[in-house]
Amino acid sequence: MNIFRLAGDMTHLASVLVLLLKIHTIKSCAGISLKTQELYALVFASRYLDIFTHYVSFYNTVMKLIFLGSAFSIVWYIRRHKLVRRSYDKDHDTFRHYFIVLPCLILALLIHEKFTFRVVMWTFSLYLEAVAILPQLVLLQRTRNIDNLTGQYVFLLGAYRALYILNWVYRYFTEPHYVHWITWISGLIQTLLYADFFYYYFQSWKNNVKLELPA
Amino acid sequence: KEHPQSHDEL
Repeated sequence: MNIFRLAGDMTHLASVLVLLLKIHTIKSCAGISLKTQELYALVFASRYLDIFTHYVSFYNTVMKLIFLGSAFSIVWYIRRHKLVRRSYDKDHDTFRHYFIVLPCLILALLIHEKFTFRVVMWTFSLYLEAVAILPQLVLLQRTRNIDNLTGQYVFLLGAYRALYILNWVYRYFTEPHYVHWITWISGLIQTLLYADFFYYYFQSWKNNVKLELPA
Repeated sequence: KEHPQSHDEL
């Protein structure tokens, strides 16, 4: 494992912790898109189908359990917890799941490395992860007040994807036959979706003003 | 060619 991959995973972990901190400690999910969180739960459920049958390393198994567990508990908190659900901005979080899930499923059925259930589901999870942030970005744009933790959460998620690209570049030059077009193209698209957010995030940081995305 | 399931990334 190289430093970019580890930094990427740690940034991903940090994003989840920031979100759990907001939800668990402050008992608020204001500005957080339930749609995006449900899509992430679906991403991990379809990607880690082999968690108990295909062992890679202790590190991988533990991280997979953390991402699965946190994704489902975040969804549970927003839907079921009596205090947290009150802060959920339902009226602005209107992105429809099937606009995202259906095209990803069709694409996975058409473009994959091997036509088996597990590989198609794995490919579906890559396509879905690439666009799962869209409901969250739409919600941020509609929310006039982006609080600090929500801003940090989205920034950490974007940083995680950017670090994974550096990891692929590193692995491409250091490992023989390391080519994964499907992973790379969907990962690149996923990272590009954050470009706009990054721009305004750094602007607000540089000018020391509150983060706000233009309508 | 490496099987995608043996992909070691998260």
